[in-house]
Amino acid sequence: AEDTGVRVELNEEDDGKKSSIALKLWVEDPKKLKGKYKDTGAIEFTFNLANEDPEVVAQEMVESGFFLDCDVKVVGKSIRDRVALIKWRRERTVSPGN
Amino acid sequence: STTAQVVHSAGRRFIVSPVPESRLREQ
Repeated sequence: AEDTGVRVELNEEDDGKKSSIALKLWVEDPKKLKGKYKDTGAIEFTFNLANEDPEVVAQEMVESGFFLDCDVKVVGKSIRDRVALIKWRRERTVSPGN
Repeated sequence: STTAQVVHSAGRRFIVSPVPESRLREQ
């Protein structure tokens, strides 16, 4: 995935079944953000793989004061990339055929 | 060294914690 300066990692073991999964997000490179970033640490949250939109979560982070509005896209993209990877891994681990 | 909890109006919980050690190694 593209280096957005924002890192998103799994915050729990993925059993491949749960639709809600714990993620952890933190800023690795504040220079890649457009707005001034206040170093608050890592943000832990749960994300529903089945029906949630990464951009909506990013918007909630902005509204909660973690990021400025100008960075909502980069935060959303970082979450989206990680979610795509988790889904891709899940698809790969499904046993082929019956 | 402490964790803080922020609850968004939509009901989502954000928990602020120290940045993982792995991040420090990469810099």
